[in-house]
Amino acid sequence: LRSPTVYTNHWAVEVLGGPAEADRVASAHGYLNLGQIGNLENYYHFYHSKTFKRSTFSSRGTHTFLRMDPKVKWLQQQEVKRRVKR
Amino acid sequence: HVRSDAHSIYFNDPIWSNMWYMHCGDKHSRCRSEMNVPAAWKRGYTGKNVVVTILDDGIERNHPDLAANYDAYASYDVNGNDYDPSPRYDASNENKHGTRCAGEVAASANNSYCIVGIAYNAKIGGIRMLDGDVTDVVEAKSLGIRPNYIDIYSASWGPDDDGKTVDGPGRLAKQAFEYGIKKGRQGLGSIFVWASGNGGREGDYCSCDGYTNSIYTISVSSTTENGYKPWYLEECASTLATTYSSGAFYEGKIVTTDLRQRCTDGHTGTSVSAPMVAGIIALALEANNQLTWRDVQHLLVKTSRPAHLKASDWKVNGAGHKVSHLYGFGLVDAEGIVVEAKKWKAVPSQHMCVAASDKRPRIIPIEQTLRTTALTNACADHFDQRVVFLEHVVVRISISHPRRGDLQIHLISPSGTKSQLLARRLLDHSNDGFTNWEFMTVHCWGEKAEGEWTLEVHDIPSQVRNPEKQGKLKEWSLILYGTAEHPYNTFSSHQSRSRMLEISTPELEPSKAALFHKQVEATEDEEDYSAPSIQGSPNILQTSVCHPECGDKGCDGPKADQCLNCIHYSLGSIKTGRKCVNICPLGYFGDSISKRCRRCSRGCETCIGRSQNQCLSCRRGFYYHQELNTCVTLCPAGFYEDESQKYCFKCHPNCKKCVDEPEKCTICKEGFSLAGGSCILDCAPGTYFNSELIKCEKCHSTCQTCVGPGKEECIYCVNNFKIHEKKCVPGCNEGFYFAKVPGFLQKVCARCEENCLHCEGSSKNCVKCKAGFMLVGNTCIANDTCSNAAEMFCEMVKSNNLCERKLFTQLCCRTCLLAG
Repeated sequence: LRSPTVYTNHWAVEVLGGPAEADRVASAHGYLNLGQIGNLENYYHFYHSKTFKRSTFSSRGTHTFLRMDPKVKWLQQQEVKRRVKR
Repeated sequence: HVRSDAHSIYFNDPIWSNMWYMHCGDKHSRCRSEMNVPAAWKRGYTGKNVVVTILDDGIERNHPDLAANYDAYASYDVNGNDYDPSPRYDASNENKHGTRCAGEVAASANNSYCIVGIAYNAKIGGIRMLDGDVTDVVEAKSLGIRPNYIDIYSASWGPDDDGKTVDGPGRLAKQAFEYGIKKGRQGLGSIFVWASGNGGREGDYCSCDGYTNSIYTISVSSTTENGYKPWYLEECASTLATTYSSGAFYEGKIVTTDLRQRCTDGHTGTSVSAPMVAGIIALALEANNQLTWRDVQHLLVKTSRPAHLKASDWKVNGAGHKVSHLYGFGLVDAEGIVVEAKKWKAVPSQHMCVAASDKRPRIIPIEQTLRTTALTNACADHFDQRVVFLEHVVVRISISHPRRGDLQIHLISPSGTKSQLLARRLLDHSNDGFTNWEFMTVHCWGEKAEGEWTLEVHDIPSQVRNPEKQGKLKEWSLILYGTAEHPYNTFSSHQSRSRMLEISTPELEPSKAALFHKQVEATEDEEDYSAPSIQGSPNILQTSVCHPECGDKGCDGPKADQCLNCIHYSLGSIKTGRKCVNICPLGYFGDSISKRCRRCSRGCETCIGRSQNQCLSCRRGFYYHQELNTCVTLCPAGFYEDESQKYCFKCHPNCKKCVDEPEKCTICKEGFSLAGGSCILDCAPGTYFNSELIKCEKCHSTCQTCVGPGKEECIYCVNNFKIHEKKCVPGCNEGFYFAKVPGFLQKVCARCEENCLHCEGSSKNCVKCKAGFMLVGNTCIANDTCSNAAEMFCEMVKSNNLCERKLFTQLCCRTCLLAG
């Protein structure tokens, strides 16, 4: 049996319009914008305190509205990846 | 070849002498080939001004062996979102991994503590990112920390090596890789080094790991002290190079810095190898900080070599590179890399060509091979996509299959190089198949891209499967990466068919042709140095302090190239400029009469004169011929090339040519014959070679030639004797006749037909039967089975053609048989 995917309350969101627009989008939908993801322009790290921290179900609800925001080009709820030290 | 004693390096770090992988050149070392790290240090490269970071579970920044080189600016804590990458301490010390990796790269030298890192003057940082939920965001952030400051990112982790996982970087991490190679290091490209999978025991295959399978990462594997495959090693076509690491319990261990300021010999696996390569690349970047991310990969391809690493699939690809699925292009050579890096010219820009795309779905028949080909001109029509000389080759595949682990995939290049993109994985029972999974191979590096490519998909069930559920190749694409011009000249001279490495070498012309290389040597300007006249220049002061190497004639200034004569030697020419030196550099010898450094013969690294037979040691790529004191690219007849010491050693006296060892003959001298890899004496007729007594002994008297002394060991008989039941006999026994067998010179006794006592010419031509049988025609028939009635009656039967009737055949058996 495959291990179930574990979802977190962290999201990667592609927002057009710069950091200010990302802040607006985040607060409008109840997220906290933790900033640009590394050097990836337009990609931001959102955090939602109301989502289950670690869940085997992907989150429903608020993110649907986030996805519909015209400035949001793409979003993805973050899954925990199994990584082993070699 | 590292010569001990005179040139060995000493450090006061207590574990320095136990770092066996740094001392392979020593007499009692078990590892036969060097990574040549100390040799790179001797050339002055120790990683100064190069920044390396370890992506892992943190780094103990106050470890005594790391503190001096720790760089906070190359560090970050992604898990804790702060700037301190110190590991989280617990009872199990589970977060020791990053500290162990870091020590290999840049542990301080000569601080009387633990070990010496490969780039012991490099700056070392750590990015703590494994001690928490690892998500795509975490990976992308980690891979993008200060790309214009950090030169090298080393990662010794990856997806599960359980033999059933297929996973890789997500969308964000992939973009981070692309950003890094495009923009990092001010546009030269970040260097990502990755440890290949540790799932050897689970039958894992590292093409199912998207990190090692990426063209942006340098995938590194490991070998043990004795050059064997470690138990944990996975093979795949994306591995680029190899270093030493841990092996069996009786083989050398790797010592490095450990958590809580300790030192450990428990660091194992491919986790050892990635930091080693990161350290070696740091040395190369010190030699040439303008190397791009692709230059570094080219350097590794060019300088790594098989050495004595044991693999059954070593092959020479169409560009002349030796490569295997276990070790990539082989053992890294730190000295080779820094030497090449120093003079390296950047390779031409990378072109990418989607050479083929096939969306036709095809059923993969069970226990058979689905073979599909694509003929491509490698985008010759598009000047900005055209690929002539290959680097990476990627095959993007979508396959549906009821049990993914039964699949095996190969790719064959136009030059015939066969890359195993996927091997069967017995533990992978998944029915997910592959969806746009990209398999990458480096085995075609340097080959021409144009031509026919073949994709083979084999379905070999490991267990009973429903035969109605077959796999389907949904679509596949061939993506070629490379350059339109050749990256450096040596490519153009090596385009040939890929071949497995041969044991025997081609026959050489004796002595001279192989001995003396025919390339034109650069002539050295040999005009005598004469100081410029100072007449008419009364204001030149000669009262300042001259360089210590200046002789009694003084100088024009303080530097070594301003001396008017030298105490020891002068180096250079009027054209290139002269300077005074204490010792002549490598490639030169000191002429004490003229007090000049003169060039050694081509191929010599050190010498006592200019002649070809005055060499003391050889440059890279040459072998030292002790008897003639020369440096040759190929050893002459009667000698073989010893790869570990780079010497020409003598073959066994009976061998004309041998390989690898004196006793492994491939061609024998006259009077000897090859038997089982050895040359044995050709014995005279009537004798055989006794391998125990090592001399020719007499055959049995009836044998002309034989394989032993017994009468049953004849091969040919003496005159008029024939072979009968392995013995030579003067005449054939009853029931046998003297026969000539086609294709066989020796006459033999062959058996006559059943019941025949004597026959002639053939077994069916019987002339005398055994007792109780009568001869009818040429056949022997039992007396009581064939009788005749009255002679006259039977003659009438015969003349009236009544023998066809069974009744008359029985009454007149003999007469009818004779009538046919």
